[in-house]
Amino acid sequence: KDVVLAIHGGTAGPKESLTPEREKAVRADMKRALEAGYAILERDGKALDAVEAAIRVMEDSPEFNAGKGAVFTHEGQVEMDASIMEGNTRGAGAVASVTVIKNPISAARAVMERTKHVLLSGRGAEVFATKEGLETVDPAYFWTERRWQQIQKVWEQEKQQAESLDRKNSAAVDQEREPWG
Amino acid sequence: TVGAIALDNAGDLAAGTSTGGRSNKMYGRVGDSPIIGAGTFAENGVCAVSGTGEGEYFIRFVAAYDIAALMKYKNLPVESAAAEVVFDKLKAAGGEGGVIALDAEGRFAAPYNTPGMYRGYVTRDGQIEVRLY
Repeated sequence: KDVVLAIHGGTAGPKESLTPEREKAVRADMKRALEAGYAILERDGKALDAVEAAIRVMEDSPEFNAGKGAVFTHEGQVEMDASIMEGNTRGAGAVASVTVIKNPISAARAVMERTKHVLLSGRGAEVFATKEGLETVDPAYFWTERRWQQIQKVWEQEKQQAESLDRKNSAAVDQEREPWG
Repeated sequence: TVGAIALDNAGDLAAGTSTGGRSNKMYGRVGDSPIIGAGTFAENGVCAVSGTGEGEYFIRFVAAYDIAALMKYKNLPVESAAAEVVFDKLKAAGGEGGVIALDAEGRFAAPYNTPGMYRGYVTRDGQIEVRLY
C-alpha cells in the first residue's frame, strides 16, 4: 500500500541465466528509473510525466528489451512499439513498428497530445515523430552485442533444423523414388 | 519489454509500456505493448496496468482492461484481479507473462507466471524496492 510508482523490466528466464554482472546492471538501471519518476511525483508532478521519465531511463539502458537493447526481428532489424495512457481523461497514445525513434514512449505521448489518433505505425509514425522534433537515430544505435549474439544463436538453430528437415525429407523422397522400397 | 505505472498527488493514474517485441519475430508483427487495453491501461479511480509476455495472449484476452473490469464490476481488489487474469486466464490458455498493477489507493500487485519478472516500486515516502525473481 502507498505505492506511487512501479516499473517492470520484462519477464525473466531461469535465475541461473542471469550473471551477477547483469543482475547488478539491471538493478542499478531499475533504481535509476524509479528515482527519475519519483523525483517528478515528489515535487507534485504528474503521473504521466513520471511514467514517461521512468520508461525513458529503461529505453536508454542496454539491459532491457526496449529502445537501446531491443531484440532483433527475424530479418535482423529492430522494430519497437510503445503506448501510454492517462487515467483522468483516458487519453492514450501509441506507436508500433518504429525503427529510428530513440524513445518510442515519448512518440506515443506525442501521438496522444498532438493528434486526434491513438495509434500510429511504421513510416507514418516516424515521419510524425520527426516533424514533431522527437530525437531520431540511425537504427544501428539500437544494436547491442548481447542481442546480436542472441539472434545469431536462433538463426543457427533454425538453419540446423532446416538442414535436418531437408535430410529427412530427401530421405523420404528417396524412399518414395525407390518403389521397390 | 519495460513498463511503468504511477499515481500522483492529484490522484491521477497513468500507465506506459515500451518494447522491442519478441526476438526473431516476423517483420511487421506487433504485440500487446502498443495496444491500449491489452498491454497498457489506466483509468482514474480504478487502476493502472502495464503487461509483459506473449503479446498475442494479452491482446486476445484484453488483459490490462480485464483487470480494471474485474475491479470495477466485480469489486475485486487489484491483487485478486491481476492474479485472476495472469494465472486463471492467460496461463490457463498457455500465455506466459506478467503485469504490474496499481490501484487508486496505491495498492500494488505484480503477478507473473514465468520464472521471473524484473519489477520495482517506490512508496510515497521514497522507499525503493527492486525484485527480479
